[in-house]
Parts: sequence; C-alpha cells; structure tokens
Amino acid sequence: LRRALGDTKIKWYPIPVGLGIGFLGLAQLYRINNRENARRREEDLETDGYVYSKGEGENTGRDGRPRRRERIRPTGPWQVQVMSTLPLKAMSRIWGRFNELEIPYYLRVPGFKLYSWIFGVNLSEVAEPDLHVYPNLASFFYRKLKPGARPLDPNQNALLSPADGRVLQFGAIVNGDVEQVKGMTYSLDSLLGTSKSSASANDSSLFSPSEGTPQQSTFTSKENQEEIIKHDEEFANVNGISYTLPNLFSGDSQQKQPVKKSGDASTTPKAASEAEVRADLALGERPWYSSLTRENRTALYYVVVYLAPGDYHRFHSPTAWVAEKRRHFAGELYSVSPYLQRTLPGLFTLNERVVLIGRWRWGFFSYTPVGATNVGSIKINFDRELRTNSLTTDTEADRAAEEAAKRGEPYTGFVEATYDAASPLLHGHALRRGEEMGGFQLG
Amino acid sequence: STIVLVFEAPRGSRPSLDEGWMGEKTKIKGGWNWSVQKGQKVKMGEALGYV
Repeated sequence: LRRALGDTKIKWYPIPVGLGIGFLGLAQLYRINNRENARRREEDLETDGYVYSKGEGENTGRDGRPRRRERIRPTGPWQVQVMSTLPLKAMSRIWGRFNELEIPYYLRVPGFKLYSWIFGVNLSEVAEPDLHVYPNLASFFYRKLKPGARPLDPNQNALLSPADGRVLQFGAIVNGDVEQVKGMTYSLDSLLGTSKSSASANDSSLFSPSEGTPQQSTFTSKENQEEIIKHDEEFANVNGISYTLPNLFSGDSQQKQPVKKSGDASTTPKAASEAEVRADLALGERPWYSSLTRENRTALYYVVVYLAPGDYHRFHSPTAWVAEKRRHFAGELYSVSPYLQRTLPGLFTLNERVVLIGRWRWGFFSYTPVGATNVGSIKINFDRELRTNSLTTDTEADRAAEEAAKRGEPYTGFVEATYDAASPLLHGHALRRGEEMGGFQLG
Repeated sequence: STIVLVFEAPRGSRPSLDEGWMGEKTKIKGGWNWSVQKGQKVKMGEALGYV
C-alpha cells in the first residue's frame, strides 16, 4: 500500500463537459421533482389530518378506482416524526378503555389524591366530596364542580372563558390566517372548513322531527333534507314573507335579506326549492367569513384556551349565542401540549375537532373543541348523534371520501349537521351565558 | 385538549352604526378589548375580553 501510494503516478484527466452537464441536469431534475411533489402534497392537504390524493380524473387513481385516504405525515423535529408513525387514535381509544376499568374501592381515594397532587386538582371545588363515588379515573376526570365554584363575570358585554385553562394565544385574524403560538399560522378555512360542505355531508343533516326538542335529534338523509326545506317553507308562510334559507341568520357568505314571496309555498316545486337552497349554499368568490366583517366596522378575533390534564374538563358557553351547525373533522389525535403547538405547524387543522358555527350579538361566532391523544372524546350535550374518536366515524369518513370520489366531487373532510329544527325562530340551538355545553372525556 | 373561539366583534373605540340582518340600525359603543394576557391561567366564567 505504501509503495502504491508513494510510487503511483497521479495523472489528472478533465471530465468531459457533457458528463458534467448531464450530472448537473440530473441534480436539477431531482430538485424540481422534489419541489413539485411537496407542492402537490400541500395542494392535496385536506382539513382533517388526511391527504386525499388527486390523480387521474381528479379523485381516482391510475386504475380508475377512488383513492383512499392517506394519513398526513407532518414535518418537524424527530419527536413529531416519531409521533406521526404511531397509531394515535387507537392508542387514545385503548387509553380510554383502560381508564374505564373500575378501581378497587380502597384505592380510589389515595389514587385520586395522588392524581390531584400531581396535576394540581383543587379537591375542595369538586361537587362530590366523597371520592369513593368515582369508580374510575375517567369519571373523576369528567367531574362536576360545586354550584357557585365558577362565578360568571358580571359584565354582560364580556366574553367568558369557556373552561379552566391557560390562554395560549389571542388576537385579530388578518387575511383569514389565525396565528398559532410562536408565529405559526394556519388558515381559517382549514380550521373551520369552507362554506360549502360536500354532498355527503349535507345528507347527514341533523333534523329533529318534533319542534323544540333538539335532544331527540336524529340523523336523516335526502328525504328529510326535503322535509327541512318544507319546514322552512311553512315558517315562511306563517310570516308572509319568504326567507330563502334556514341560514338567513347565519354567518355564511351571503347576507340574506327577506324577499317578498311571489307564490304560495305549496305551489313551488320541491326540485326548484332544492335548487334554490343549493344555489344559496354555493360558495361566493370571497372567503365565507369575510363578508361578515361589515364594512370594516367589525373584525374577526380568536382566542385559544389550553386545558391541562388536571383542569376541570367540561366546557361552557362563553356568551349568549345560537349554534346553527356543527362540523365534525375526524382527523388525527396529536397531543396539543404547548410544546407540540410550537413545533407542529397547523396542529389544530390536523386534529379531530368539532366546529360549532353560529352567531352572537355581534355577528359570526364559532366554538371549536380540539381533541388530543389522552382526551380524544368530545361530547356536546345537545348533540346526541355526535360520536368522536370512534372506529365508526373513521369508517364513515373513508366511505364519504370514496363516495365523493365516485361522484367526482372533492371531499371536504368533515361531516356537517345543522340544528335548524332546534328552534324554528332561531334556526339553531340557543345557548345561555355560562351554560354547560359538553366536555372532553378520556380516550 | 384545547378550545378555539373565533368570533366577530366591533373594532375601534368610537361609536358607530351597525346594520342588522333586518336592516335595523344599532349603535355600537366602543370596540373589542382583551382583558387577558398570553399565558395567563383562567377559570371558567372569567372575562377574556369585552365590547
């Protein structure tokens, strides 16, 4: 080796220019290909933590079959990469089942006291002083507080905190972007969905056949969609004027004004009514929330409240408002700890969440509980049909995506239900200030 | 778990007229003000802000 190194004559040859150009060309092609793939992936990002790949024929693959949902692999530090490989929803469900196991009677008090010590639970506020009553951690986690433990702010013009927690971020929304912790932004459309829902979502509108009993609401399909229209026509007859849509009051892009009715509702063909409703639901050119800020006299604001594991996990209405519809995004269940919120961009738009959309005194109002790995189940008291973090909803989302693909329509990533029938006058479910709305449950 | 509120509220602090959905005029006094700080712990029922 020494001899070879010492004695061998080194002779330099020029690399042919063509080879060099070819190498540079290949490197450039590789870079362009990577960039295009990243761009295409971003375009394909939907709003529920999954990618719906667009291929040939918009929603079908090369084989002509609809493409399946593919989980988003977020970019970020190694912790995020590791987390993205885990079956978080399955883990969350197992965690929930585990916490529903009954704790032996004599271990309950020391166990809950230890939990309270670790996570800072104030046991003097708990409604049930005898901790033996809670059979497992899941029921203790979803505990109630003593009446009067949380007095409401006396200022009637104040927006109240919906839950115990920490204010992570707040501010005004500029150009439809919500700023996340440490300057990360995500679009309002990604968080709340666009104004138009997919046909599959419309099919699953929530409709209560008996007026004024929103608790007995049931899922309905196309037949009942027609009934909802009829229901509104009846309402229009009573008032002598026709409100073209149940979302007359709503925060959708078109602010509807009452229209004088030209004919009797019963003479209007149902197909025409349906067409009218569908036309009314169509997207405007501007973002659907932008027209709400009326001539710049109002603005959109946001606030993010983070609930730590030891906090009281029921949430309440922050003001008097009307919930008109809910959108369930069956996404992933990443942790929503402040650390991950800093490191994982668009976390809220990946996670499973329930978006309640409605209006309050000053216009548009939305309320979005976002699930996490340990608390994947979101409960809404006035919506018994809602099922979060369940295999059924995942399967339904898969099926809805496939059906939308078969129809050649894009899947919006959420299933929408409306609370129109809760109150014929308000076209939504009315919530009082401070009223309990639901909560987060373990698993 | 996290709760995100997105809402519309009057901006600015000068009184202005706002048109309601039926065309009625409502006088808005003042604008939206936050009453919390980033990172602040809050209890349910505490004011986050006010008009």
